[in-house]
This record gives sequence, C-alpha cells and structure tokens, in this order.
Amino acid sequence: CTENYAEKYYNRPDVQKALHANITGIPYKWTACSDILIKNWNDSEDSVLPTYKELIKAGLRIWVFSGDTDSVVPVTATRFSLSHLNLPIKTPWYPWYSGNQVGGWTEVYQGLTFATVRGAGHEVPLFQPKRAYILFKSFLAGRELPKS
Amino acid sequence: TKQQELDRISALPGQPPVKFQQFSGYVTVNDNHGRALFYWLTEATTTPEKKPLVLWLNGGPGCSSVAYGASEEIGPFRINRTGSSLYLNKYPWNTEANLLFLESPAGVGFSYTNTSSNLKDSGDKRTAQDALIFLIRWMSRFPQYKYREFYIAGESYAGHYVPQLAKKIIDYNKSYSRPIINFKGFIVGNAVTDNYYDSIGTVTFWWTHSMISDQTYKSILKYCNFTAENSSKECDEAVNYAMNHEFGDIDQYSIYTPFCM
Repeated sequence: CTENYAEKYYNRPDVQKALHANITGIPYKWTACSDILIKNWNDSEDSVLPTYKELIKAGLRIWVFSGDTDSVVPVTATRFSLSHLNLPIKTPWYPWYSGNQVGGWTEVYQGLTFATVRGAGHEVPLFQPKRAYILFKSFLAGRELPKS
Repeated sequence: TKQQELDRISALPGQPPVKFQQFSGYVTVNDNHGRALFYWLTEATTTPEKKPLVLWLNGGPGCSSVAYGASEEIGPFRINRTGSSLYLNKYPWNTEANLLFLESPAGVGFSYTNTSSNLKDSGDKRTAQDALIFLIRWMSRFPQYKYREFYIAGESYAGHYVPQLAKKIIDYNKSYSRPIINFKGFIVGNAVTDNYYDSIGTVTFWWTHSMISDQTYKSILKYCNFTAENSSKECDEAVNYAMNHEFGDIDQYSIYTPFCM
C-alpha cells in the first residue's frame, strides 16, 4: 500500500511549498497515476525493438532487467521480445550473485545486457533493493554482474 | 544560476537531516500550450560534481516518477505510513549518481498544462519531444551538468519513454561536435517492449507460474490474436476469466505479495 503514503504526503500544502510544486493551483489533487492520461493515450508504438536496433548501432550501453515475480510485464515477455533482436551472445547465461545468494540470471549480448532479479516484482528496487542496487552499480561501471 | 537557487530545497517536512543537496521545480516545455514538467533532483551523497546524472522515468502511461521511483524505489527517502514523515532508504541510488526524477508527460503528478485538451491528446511522440526540451532547458538552469556522463533509467511503460527519448537525444546530438547531453546509455526494468511478443510471454508466464488453468491457457492461445488492433470478445472473455476467477486476490505486480486492500 506504499503508494497511499505518497498520496497523503504530496498533497500536504507544506510539502508542496517545500518542493516549489503546484505553484499554479492545479485543479485536481496530486495522484500517483493520472486516469485521464492513461484512458486517452493516443499514439503508442507497437514495438520499440526497431528503436533498440538503432540505439545499439549508436553504441549506447543498454541494460534490460526483469523482476521475476511480476505478472504484468513478466520476465518471459521481456525475454521473448529481446530474443527477436537476434543479438550475438558475448557472455553466455550465468547466475549472478548478491551476497551469497543468487540475485538472478544474466546474459550479455553484443550491445545489450539482460538480467533477471530473483524475487522482485514490477518495481524491482521496491521489492529487492539490495539486488537492484548491485544491478545499478554494475550498469554504471559498465561491468558484468558478479559471478560469485 | 538564479533559478537554480530558487529551486533549492532547504528541507522537506518530516525529513531526516541529510548531507546531499536537493532541488525541485518546473521547466516549461511548451510556451503556447503552457505545458510545464516538474522535476526533483537529489544530488549524490558524496562528490556530486564527479558523479553521473541519471534521469529516472516511471511508466503508466500517466504515472509519477516522484510517487514511485523517488518515494518507494531508488530515491533517498521513504514515506512513513501516515504520510507525516520521511525515513532513509537503505539502498538509495544517489550514493552512485545524481538522480533526476521527472513527472512526465504534462498532467502527471505536479506537471501541468494550461491547455486542458493536452490531457486527452498525449502520446509517445509528444512525450519524447517534451522530455528532450525539458533536458535541454534544465541543463541551462543547471550548467554544471552539461557534458556530465548522462544515463536514463526507467521501468514499465517507460520501456517506451526511455528508448524513444534516447533516440531523440542521439538525433539532437548529431548537430553538435560536443553535445551538452553526454548520453552514455540506459537501463530499463520490466519494460513494455513489443505488444505481440510481450503478450505471448505474459500468457506463458501466467501458465508456467500456475496462475491459470490449462483450459484457460488453451482458450487464450486459441481466441487471442495478439497482432490484431482490437481483441475479440472471446479473447476478452478468456483473459477476464483468468483475472477474475483464477488469479485470485493477488497483486499482479508482485504475485507472491499480499494484496493491498
């Protein structure tokens, strides 16, 4: 229920003042997700895989991770999509470690790193903060995830 | 800059003392329609001048990076149950980077538009364009971040926002020999990627994780054409049956977590 806490906190006038927020007196309460936007979303690409191909060509560092207890955009969805990029494998599939536990599994392709995060839902850093932190540090350092 | 100082946060109500600096405020991204995006910058806890800048985007579409990314995922603070105070996140990402949370597009959270029809004509394209304009103007306000290593991070529908903004930045940078946006890469989680393959993979997950019966799985595969623009009545019935009669009262975003009443 954590997002309920945000609904309380960010609708407090003293918080909005401290954040220099809502300076124009928005005619609706602050809320975590806007119903009107999601119900009236216009253009949405069927697939961003073509964009991935261009961005890989541009030489960006691209990491895609997936919490493996999410059923909304689950790990099999991401794997199935990424598999259609047909990227050559650089470092074959292996378990990565967080402390002395398997943090998930990963495979490094030419141009993209994929990793699962064990025991994490849709919001990976919420459910597995330490594993997410290791993932982020490795990404920033451009280093493969720890093998032990 | 002067505006930067006006955006400085001295302290948030109920916040524990911290050493890093914070700024928040608005950047106008469309003057005609009066669209302005709200940001919150939590600088790195040590040597912020040497650490990269990371822009965090949540998805939805229509969901707030302040509500999720900043307040329950990677930000330095967590909100307590009554919304009366903040406590420190044990694994905040601002030990490694300067974190820039953006509520995008206009209409999300504190971000607003003076043209109410904008709330009904949003989409991928304008969201990416407005986010690029935000970045360029934000960097004018925070010139110390020009040329700094820059990354984007996000989750869920930001699986669209992030690569689409990345593409805009790559194209924008082509016009400059030394671009101010020193874009190095991006990381996305549980990201919406491809409608067809995501759908097949999602139904597969439901079956392999025993959330649906064999019969329902077969019905969905039989009646759902995931390449079609609109789903058939039989497909909707099969998926609704799964969600309403077989999933049970679970949190679909974390299937082993108790449901939030």
